[in-house]
Order: sequence, then structure tokens, then C-alpha cells
Amino acid sequence: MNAFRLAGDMTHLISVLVLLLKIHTIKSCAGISLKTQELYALVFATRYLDIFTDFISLYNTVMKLIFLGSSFSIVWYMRRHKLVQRSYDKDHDTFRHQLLVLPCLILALLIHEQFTFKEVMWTFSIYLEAVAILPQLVLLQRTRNIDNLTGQYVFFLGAYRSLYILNWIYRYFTEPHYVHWITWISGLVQTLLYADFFYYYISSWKNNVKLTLPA
Amino acid sequence: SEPGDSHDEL
Repeated sequence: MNAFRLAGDMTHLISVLVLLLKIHTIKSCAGISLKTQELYALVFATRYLDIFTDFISLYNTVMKLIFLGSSFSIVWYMRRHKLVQRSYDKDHDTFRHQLLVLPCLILALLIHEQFTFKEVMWTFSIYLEAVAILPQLVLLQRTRNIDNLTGQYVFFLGAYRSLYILNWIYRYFTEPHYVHWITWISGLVQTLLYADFFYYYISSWKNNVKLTLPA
Repeated sequence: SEPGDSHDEL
């Protein structure tokens, strides 16, 4: 464990807590894409299949449980909770996320490190996570006013993977044979997808104006 | 690490 990776995990945790805070306290999911939340639940479900078979560390297991629990409860809130549902913008959250799941599954079947069920599922989760934010970014483009909590949620979600890139660079130079091209390329693609959001988010923060994305 | 090692990252 290095500082970049710990910072990445904490940033990821903060993004999830910000979202849970928003939904649980003010009972609102305004501006949040249910499609992205469902994709993230699928990412964690397929990535953490080894949660009961491979024990890495207490930290690793606890964090996996937190990410699984939070992502599924967020989907439950947005699908089942009457009050939260009222603020869900289903008319604009129309990204066909099946178009993301199938290509990632096919790609995982073609390009993976080992052809086993768990490894293919893990690789699928890596590819899917890279594109899971797309429905959310599309929704932000469509809804004019982005409230602070939603902006912070997306910002921390993007920041965590860029910290992971620093972690991979660090591990590449400090651990012999530490090479994971699949994770590295997917992580880079994932971070690049946030590039324009980061640009508008930081410039809105610098100019102290409301975050609005260009149409 | 060898390909297919148990993945130690989240």
C-alpha cells in the first residue's frame, strides 16, 4: 500500500459518502444518473467475486463491503424509495447502458490476463468502470444546474482513478514485474473521460461561479 | 506480479 493508492481509496470513499449523504439526508437524487449507479453496482459485483475466497487484508475486505453496500443501497434508494424517486430525472437519464455492458463483456472475453471465470469477470469490471461514468456525464450536460453535492461527487469519483494512476507508476518503479496493461490503459481512458468535467469544475471553482457545462 | 495473481487493489 502506498500513499497514492490510499489517497485514491479515500477519495473514492468520499465520493460514495457524499452521494449517500445527499440521498440519505436530503432524500434527493437530483442530477444523479441511475444508469451510472447501476453500472457501478455491476462493477463492484463482478470485481469483488473473490471477497470470500481470497483474503488480502482487513482493509481490503472492509472497503469491498463498503463499496458493495453503498452502491447497491444507492440503486435501491433510487429505484424503491418513494421520496428519492421523485427527484430522479428519468426523462434525461436515458443513456442506453446496455451499449456499454455488452462491448465490455466481449472485450473481456477477448483480452484478459487469464481465461478463468473470475479473471474474465474482474477484467470486465475494469473495462466497465472506465465507461460507467458516461451516463452521468451525459445527464450533467443535459441538466443545466449542477448542485454542489453532485459536482463534488463526480469530481471525487474522477480524482480517485487519477490518484490510482500515480499509484501504478509508483508500483511499476518499485515492484519488479508489476505490469498490468489492462488496468493501466482502462484507468487512463477512465480519467481522460473526466478531463473536460475537471476543466469546467476547476474553472467554476476558481471564478467562484456556479458549475455549468456547455451544451 | 504474474498475470492472474489475486488482485490486491480495490
